Amino acid sequence: PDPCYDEHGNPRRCIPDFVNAAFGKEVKVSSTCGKTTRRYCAVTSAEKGDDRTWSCQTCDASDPKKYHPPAYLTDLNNPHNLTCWQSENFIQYPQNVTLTLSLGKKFEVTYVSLQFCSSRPESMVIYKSMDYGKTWVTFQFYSSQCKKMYNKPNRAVITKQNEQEAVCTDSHTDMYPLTGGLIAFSTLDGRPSAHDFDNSPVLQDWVTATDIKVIFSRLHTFGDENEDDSELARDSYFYAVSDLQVGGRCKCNGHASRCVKDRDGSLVCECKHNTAGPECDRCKPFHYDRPWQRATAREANECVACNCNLHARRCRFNMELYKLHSGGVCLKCRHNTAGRHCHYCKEGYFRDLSKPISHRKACKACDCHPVGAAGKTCNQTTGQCPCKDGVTGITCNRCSKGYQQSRSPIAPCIKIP
Amino acid sequence: EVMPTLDMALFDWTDYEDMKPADT
Repeated sequence: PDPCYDEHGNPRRCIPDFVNAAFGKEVKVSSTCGKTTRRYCAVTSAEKGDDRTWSCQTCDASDPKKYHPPAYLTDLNNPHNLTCWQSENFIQYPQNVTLTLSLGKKFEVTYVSLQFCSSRPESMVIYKSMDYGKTWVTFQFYSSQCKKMYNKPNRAVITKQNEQEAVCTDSHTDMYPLTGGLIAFSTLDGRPSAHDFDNSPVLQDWVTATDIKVIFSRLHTFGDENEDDSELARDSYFYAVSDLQVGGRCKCNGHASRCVKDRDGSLVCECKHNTAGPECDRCKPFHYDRPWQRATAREANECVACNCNLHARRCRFNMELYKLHSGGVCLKCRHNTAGRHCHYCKEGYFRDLSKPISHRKACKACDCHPVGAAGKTCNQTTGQCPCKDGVTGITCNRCSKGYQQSRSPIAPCIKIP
Repeated sequence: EVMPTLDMALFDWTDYEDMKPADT
């Protein structure tokens, strides 16, 4: 059964499955350890107030057992065998480390989460793009010093007026745990219109993304990075993430139940309800009888074909007409028809009522006599041409009784004396 | 009694060349 239609075949809203859109995708990162073999150290015990101890290892891109590539961000997350991407050591503010993930199409993002192998960043920003990386907007800030780092208030209240604004929060910015910490950003958390998402274009826009970018702005440190023998300390400060997730649904505006790869490998919605486009965000050709709309729980808002009585291949939408009844206007009516629905015969033709209006030969030429008729346009339903004085016949090709043909094309029939 | 159809050859087109159908 097709989820986009009910058991009676009536259209109904349908949405793709909820997925981790990051899974298996390539993440571009600005720094990965191991290009040159390098030591890194992890603090093994450092309850608050205790002396710290480290265990050190090497990061080496040429050794699969010692490498920490970006692919580990989105590979299968096995808690019993964590694989971690890891940055180079001590890339500290104002330097940053950037992760960029292209989702391949528009998604409605519900959450972005990062599972850390290192300590969580002291400050970081999540961005989103809606135009495949051309422009970026902030999604969420995390910092223990929101004002200082990002000039944003900490935990600002979100109102209906600023639902599309990123918030800065100092939650999840604690240095502990030193490993395994999680940062999860929920896109609709605390947004007043979230409960009425269906009717909130603002939030529908807010959660829409084609790309996600995470910038780690500042490392947490114990403050020993500038002491005399700080090399060891610095080798213990890096970003490491085992799992980057982007939870959400392929954006199809309620007109598709899944996304598929098209001929050139791009991810697109499998559009139903006579919609088209990668996000089912327009009507498919010839279905312009009403404006495109997103489907809602109550109304599928499918696109409707124009009614051209089989006499036109193209039509366009007209809002004024739609307000009156229906909006489709047929273009280039064929078979000698005319009108916004190609529902009557054009000038010089009349209806052959023995055939339905959708028949190819529904309109017949008037064939008015070049001399006997006063014009070329005949009556739409009877085919009667306008005859000159003294002339008769459907096509005005004979003189009436009591008349005879003259030599004048102006008065072809004259009374018999 | 059906009247004969108009005979295009009988008309005098001298002063009405512009009205004369191409195939006459």
